[in-house]
Amino acid sequence: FTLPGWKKNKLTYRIVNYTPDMSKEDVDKAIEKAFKVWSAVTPLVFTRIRKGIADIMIAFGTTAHGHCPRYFDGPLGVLAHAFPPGNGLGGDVHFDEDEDWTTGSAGFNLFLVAAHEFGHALGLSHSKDQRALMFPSYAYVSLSEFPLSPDDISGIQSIYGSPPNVPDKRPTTPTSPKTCGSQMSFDAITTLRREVIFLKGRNLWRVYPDNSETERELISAFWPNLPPGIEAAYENTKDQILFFKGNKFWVISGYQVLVGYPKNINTLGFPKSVKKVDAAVCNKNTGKTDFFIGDKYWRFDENSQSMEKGYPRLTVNEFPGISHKVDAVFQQKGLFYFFHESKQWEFDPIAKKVTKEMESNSWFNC
Amino acid sequence: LPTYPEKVSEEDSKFVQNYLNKFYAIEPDPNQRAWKINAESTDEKLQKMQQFFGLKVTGKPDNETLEMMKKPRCGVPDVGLYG
Repeated sequence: FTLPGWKKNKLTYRIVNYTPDMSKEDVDKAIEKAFKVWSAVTPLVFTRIRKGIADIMIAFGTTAHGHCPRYFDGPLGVLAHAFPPGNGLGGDVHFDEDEDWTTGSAGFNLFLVAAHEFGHALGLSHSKDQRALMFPSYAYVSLSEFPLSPDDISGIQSIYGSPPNVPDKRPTTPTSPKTCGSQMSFDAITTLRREVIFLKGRNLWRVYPDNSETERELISAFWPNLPPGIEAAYENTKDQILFFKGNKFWVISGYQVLVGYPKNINTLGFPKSVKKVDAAVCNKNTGKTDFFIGDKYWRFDENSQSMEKGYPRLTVNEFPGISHKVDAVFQQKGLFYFFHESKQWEFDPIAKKVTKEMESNSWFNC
Repeated sequence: LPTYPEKVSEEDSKFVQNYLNKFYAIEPDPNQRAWKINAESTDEKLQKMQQFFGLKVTGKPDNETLEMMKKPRCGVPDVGLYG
């Protein structure tokens, strides 16, 4: 849904007060960056003023605050709200000061929440698309990604049009991770028959190791109902892939998510204390899957579909040399490849030793 | 099939009622200039919320629905013209 937008493209904003959670510079930066999200895909220009009435007045408040007809509810629950284009409260954005506002993934990222609320201040309603920035529930997404989904872009452009001098092809998303960037890391990696699939944020790369061809796609292009930010993935012994995020997992066969998924990871045998999986790999030779969580791993028997007794165990004991948190892992030609941030380690499970250390993007022929 | 809590606690049912009143209560009524407070029943509002979030539409506060409701979120209503 969209509402009538502003009748002008040049809009002003004013930051009326600040949260003590962040430095003023960080708040200014977060707000400016949040406006840039929308000016990147529309003709809109946002200018900051420091006095008087701006089109978009930005303030932090708690419970009942000023003349606002809505109130906040203390920590969690409602994080912020905004009003559609118009005079008075129209276009204004309020943040709940009882929340923990941050620049990173802890607490609530001010930039991400501000970009969402500015969508309302420009005329957008909530979106039903879980991948959209305008989806009502908060979800942290990697800040190296452009946060607008195609749904957000078509919504805002239906009100204001495209940015000037863009030929009328669909606007490309301004930033996408560069696989050959020096700090490239991955959220999850899995094999799929002869391919290796690398996942990060909303993107996946299909790599054919035999001829080092790569293809980049949106995860949603293959599996529309998978969320961005998959945390672990592995190919099991039945030509299926399992994807993990938080305490949920999906089983995929080809393009289909099997019926009944997502399920809770405790159906695999994890206790309720386990909230997420960092990485997973199925050893094709033994039919056992190792789940890596923190500095420990659990072992799951694919044949009996049950978690083995006596786990979790310390990862470094079974995999000497693998002492970091495991971001992602996969098996290729019998060897395991463990990833942590921009590094990866080749591990020989027979010799039980690391045989090589490489950059995480070594599979991309950079 | 969605799993149901044994019995929805009074606290949870108040929470559900408050949530629906806050985010699913106001509907546009083009025929009348004034907004019409949404007189739908709680079940109908709940179904609308479940549809919106892509949950199984049961009209009942099952565990998944409660879990989604308890996620931190934006204070703008999900339906209507959030005016």
